[in-house]
Amino acid sequence: PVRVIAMMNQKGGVGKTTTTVNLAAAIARQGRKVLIIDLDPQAHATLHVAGEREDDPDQPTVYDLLLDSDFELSDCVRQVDEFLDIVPAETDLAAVETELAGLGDRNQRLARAIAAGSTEHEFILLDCPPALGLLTLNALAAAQEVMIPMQAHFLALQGVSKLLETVGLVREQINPRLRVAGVVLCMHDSQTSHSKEVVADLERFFESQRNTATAWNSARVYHPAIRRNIKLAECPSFGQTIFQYAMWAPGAMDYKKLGETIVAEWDRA
Amino acid sequence: PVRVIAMMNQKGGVGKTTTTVNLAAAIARQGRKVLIIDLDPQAHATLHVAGEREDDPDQPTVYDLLLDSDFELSDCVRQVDEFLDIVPAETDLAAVETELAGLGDRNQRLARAIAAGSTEHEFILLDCPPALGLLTLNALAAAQEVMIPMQAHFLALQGVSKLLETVGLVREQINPRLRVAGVVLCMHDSQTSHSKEVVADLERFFESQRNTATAWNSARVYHPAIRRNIKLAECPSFGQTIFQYAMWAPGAMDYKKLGETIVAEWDRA
Ligand SMILES: Nc1ncnc2c1ncn2[C@@H]1O[C@H](COP(=O)(O)OP(=O)(O)OP(=O)(O)O)[C@@H](O)[C@H]1O
Ligand SMILES: Nc1ncnc2c1ncn2[C@@H]1O[C@H](COP(=O)(O)OP(=O)(O)OP(=O)(O)O)[C@@H](O)[C@H]1O
Ligand SMILES: [Mg+2]
Ligand SMILES: [Mg+2]
Repeated sequence: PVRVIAMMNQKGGVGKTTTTVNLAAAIARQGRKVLIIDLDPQAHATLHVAGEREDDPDQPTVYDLLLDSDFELSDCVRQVDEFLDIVPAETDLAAVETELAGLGDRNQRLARAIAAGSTEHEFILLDCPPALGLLTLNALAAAQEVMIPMQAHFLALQGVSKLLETVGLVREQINPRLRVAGVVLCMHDSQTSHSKEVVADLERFFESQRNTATAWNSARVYHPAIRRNIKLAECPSFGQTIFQYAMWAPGAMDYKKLGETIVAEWDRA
Repeated sequence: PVRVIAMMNQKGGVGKTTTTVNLAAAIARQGRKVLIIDLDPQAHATLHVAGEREDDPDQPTVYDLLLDSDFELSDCVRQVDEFLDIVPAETDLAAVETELAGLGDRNQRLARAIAAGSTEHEFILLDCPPALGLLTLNALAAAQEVMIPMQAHFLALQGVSKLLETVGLVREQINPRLRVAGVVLCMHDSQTSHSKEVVADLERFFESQRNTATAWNSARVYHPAIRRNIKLAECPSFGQTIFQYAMWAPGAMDYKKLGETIVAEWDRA
């Protein structure tokens, strides 16, 4: 069985892509096969692992997968490393939302492609765009779990309730098994009292939801947080994950631990 | 005459709101009257200056201004401080894009409201949402200048060409006087070689555009950059600008200098 995780937050610049790529790489380093599906018209995850090298123009992308029923998941998979693959995006994905809107099963395209696809991967990580549109809905319909990257800032808290509301709606109407696994704190500065307060707020909130029937009744804040580390911002410019670029950097240590946590959770489940 | 500046970047979480609010406050501290117009359905600028206090339910918002020709600019202005006012947003602004789409002059609503409005303000700062939709287009149609807040990161550079392309199109089709004033570096870590390289990239690019007929042929990177400073992330939770919250903090010093630069540019022009 495969664990499908949607990396979701409608706020921009919170660490979705950085977490998708480096968590995937951390899981791959444990010898577990991982697939990244880049659902973002900005194609940052694709840029991050592949760099700016000449792409094979015949390489099918996530749009072919979503829009053309002739394409299967395995047609669109490109190898990054021994245990790491990607279904790439490209920057005209923006037109996809319009084209998807015209299809009868527009929310379910990704779910169907994954269900019909081969199960060689143990983990599938979905990098979502910063929006609650059709691409994100496809991710939520296809996923078992949602991870929410965010900064421990006051303004970042403001978007969380809308996010949870969307997850709840998808669970109700489309995907009953969908649950929020938890929050990944990104670009974290654990020294400041402000971030401590925001983390405490989040944890109190999740605690208070434990006995409810919501999609987030078993959600938690993942520890340790991912510290701010310039190496994480540099490695995309070399088309490398943090483990290829600077494997002893704090950013690598933090994503390594998150990867171990995620794999251990999965093995226990 | 009034200087209308659109604080624009389709990428999320780059510092648009933090810059709109604190640059406006810095200009106000020089005794120059400033109006913030909050164009973002997240209403973060509104939250930032007003906090979570009970809003006057009869307070007209930017939606009334955009959708209802019966509302004039002065009807929607709320005082924040002696020299600082705001036209607030509210979180159902999301419906506005759909309603705006139905109007004949949907890109021009804000421009008309400002042109028809009183000229008591010397500066009007427009806080844009992280999108290139109708709200941002209204800002670009109404503005004389665009300021681009961004982080000096590799992935942040990827969105700049699309942004400039949009500004160019608006200049061509709707607003011939529109120009890019420059980039405000936010959450800046000047110590790292990565950010130095990204800044050098940006400056080289702007230099190369000096003799072109583009909307950005006189654009520059504003110095000094705005350093990362947790106080800037804290003050929104108290409904305060950085000058009310921590006026000797590095964040206050940086926005104070930016405010002096902007006012001096204006006085020389
Ligand atoms: N822990 C970290 N330390 C330093 N820089 C980071 C860290 N995490 C992310 N960044 C940088 O912050 C910026 C935003 O991160 P990222 O692109 O992962 O966010 P995102 O949520 O995917 O953004 P978008 O909404 O645009 O897709 C990028 O320039 C990235 O390199
Ligand atoms: N110089 C800074 N130092 C520390 N934190 C900052 C700084 N500038 C902005 N922030 C914080 O970073 C986050 C994003 O900033 P901000 O909300 O201003 O970006 P934005 O571009 O307006 O985002 P959006 O696209 O969601 O409107 C906020 O939590 C803010 O408090
Ligand atoms: Mg991303
Ligand atoms: Mg904002």
